[in-house]
Amino acid sequence: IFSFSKIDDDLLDELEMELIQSDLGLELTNQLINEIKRQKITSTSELRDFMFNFFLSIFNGMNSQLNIIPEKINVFIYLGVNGTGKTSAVGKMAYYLKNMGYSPIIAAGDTFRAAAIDQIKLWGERVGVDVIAQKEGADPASVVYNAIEAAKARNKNILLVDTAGRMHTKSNLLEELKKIERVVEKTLGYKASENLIVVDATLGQNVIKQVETFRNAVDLTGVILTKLDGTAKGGVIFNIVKTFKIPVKFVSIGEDKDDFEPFDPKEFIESFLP
Amino acid sequence: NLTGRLQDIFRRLRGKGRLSEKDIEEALREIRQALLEADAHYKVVKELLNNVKAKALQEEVFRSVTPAEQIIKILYYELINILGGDRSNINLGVRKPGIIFLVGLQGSGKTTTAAKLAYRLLQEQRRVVLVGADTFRPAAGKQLKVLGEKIKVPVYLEGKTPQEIIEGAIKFSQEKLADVMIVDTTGRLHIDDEMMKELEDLSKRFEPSEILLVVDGMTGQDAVNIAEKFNEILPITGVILTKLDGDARGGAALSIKAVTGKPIKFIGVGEKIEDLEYFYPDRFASRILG
Ligand SMILES: Nc1nc2c(ncn2[C@@H]2O[C@H](COP(=O)(O)OP(=O)(O)OP(=O)(O)O)[C@@H](O)[C@H]2O)c(=O)[nH]1
Ligand SMILES: Nc1nc2c(ncn2[C@@H]2O[C@H](COP(=O)(O)OP(=O)(O)OP(=O)(O)O)[C@@H](O)[C@H]2O)c(=O)[nH]1
Ligand SMILES: [Mg+2]
Ligand SMILES: [Mg+2]
Repeated sequence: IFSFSKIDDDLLDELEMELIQSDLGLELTNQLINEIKRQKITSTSELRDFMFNFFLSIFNGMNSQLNIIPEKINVFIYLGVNGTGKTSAVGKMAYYLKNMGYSPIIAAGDTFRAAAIDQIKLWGERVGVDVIAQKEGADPASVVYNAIEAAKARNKNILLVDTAGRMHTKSNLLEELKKIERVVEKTLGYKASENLIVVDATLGQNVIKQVETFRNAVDLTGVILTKLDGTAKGGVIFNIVKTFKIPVKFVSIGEDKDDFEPFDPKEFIESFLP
Repeated sequence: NLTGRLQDIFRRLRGKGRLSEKDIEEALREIRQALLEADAHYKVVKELLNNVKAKALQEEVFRSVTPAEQIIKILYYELINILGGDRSNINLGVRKPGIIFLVGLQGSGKTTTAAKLAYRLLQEQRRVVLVGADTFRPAAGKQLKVLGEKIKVPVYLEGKTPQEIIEGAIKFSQEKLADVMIVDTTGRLHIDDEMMKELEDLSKRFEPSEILLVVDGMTGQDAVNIAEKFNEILPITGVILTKLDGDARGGAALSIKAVTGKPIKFIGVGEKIEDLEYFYPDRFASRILG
């Protein structure tokens, strides 16, 4: 785009196509294109700067630091629809936190899906973090309770709770999440420090409905954006941050334990721009 | 809904006097918005709207007493045209066992769908073997094994590489007099050349009668990239679109079919083993339009 010689309708059409194909969505795309026209921008380098700032301003005031209460057990809950990368994110984040000097412990909170407990246990072994589990079919809230007790006994300061994938349209599954939250608050006397929704960058506009619905059930504190190593650009994240003011805290860029890093809005926007 | 919005548009436009050709443009913009919101691909939508416009002008929709309904009818016809004709079946080929590969991106639902497909074929009186050829994902074999046990289908997992596992599975299936073996594979990116080559080699070596691309029904614009690449490298015979029990409109279906021409054979509508349905183009067209 930025190799065009002038800003004309052809360029703006091309730009609209690129932005929509990046899952930015029609509303934000139209808003940006209209602002470009209103600004009467003449050079393509000016255009790139303008676009960069347009996107960067969406992240103004967003704090992507983790909420970690010192001297206490912090509970992080990982939630989201099926197959987005929650279990992998728990494993990678346990590894990340361990390297940061924290003492993480994992709760195998997906007691529903076939071999989910096996999967998270293997991740625990891979990154050297204890996994507290019960049998498949157990009440996830009871696993979380046990995990909190284990965290106290083993002097761990961050408990990462893996949960089963769930469609946001199933109210009984949202109730299950709320129950997990209540058990945390009841057992520790305070709420989970982080409720992280794990969002797959290849998914489209439905993600907005997902965030909206999950947010009505539990108080979301952050987004983890996964699978950015594919060809999807994850443009829907701009709409999410703008609409719900939930910070993106981490991105996952592959399947290895270290393919995981804190979210950097500038870096994300750089690779997002056409 | 869309019909309602189009009715409002034409009502307002008629209020200004007789409708003209260019009034169609506003209706087309509304349709475009609906389709993009449904995650249909930008280029697919553009071409579809050109066809709708040409038909609308040809039929002189703007002269009609019910222009909204008429445009919707044209749009429906065009959608169903793209989404495909008759219900497709599973082709088991002539050799025994017939071989089905399930391929696709990470987390799209291959392992779960393998078990669902096995269950469906069981109900059609086939002898089925499930093959766990995913040697990468932690506990992938166990996942398939647990699902297989639920439906009493043998699950073959022996071997260090996918090729070894499939070779052993063929012998096993022949001993069991199985009609079909369903091969679950590792999730992979279409841009991972090495992993795509692995699939290409497996496909050439074992010549499955079906290679089904499993795609998450909530996929956005990237659906075109994924489908194009897989279809370019492998003889894809069909597509299964999963996780359509949520409220995703599923525009990816339109994009994938338009770009590959390969039939969407099934849709996944839940996590249970029975949650696999045949794909019906007309039902799906309504879903996409919201
Ligand atoms: N390429 C790529 N694959 C990823 C990434 N994160 C996770 N995956 C893969 O995506 C697949 C699904 O990951 P899981 O961690 O099982 O996802 P999940 O959300 O826990 O799935 P459910 O519990 O079944 O809902 C696995 O094959 C992961 O290796 C990523 O950042 N990039
Ligand atoms: N709600 C819903 N969930 C589904 C559907 N199909 C699969 N899932 C879920 O999606 C998640 C991922 O499914 P898997 O079968 O593990 O996906 P996969 O493609 O084998 O994943 P990888 O092997 O990591 O590439 C699991 O939680 C499944 O239960 C569906 O149609 N609806
Ligand atoms: Mg999981
Ligand atoms: Mg799998």
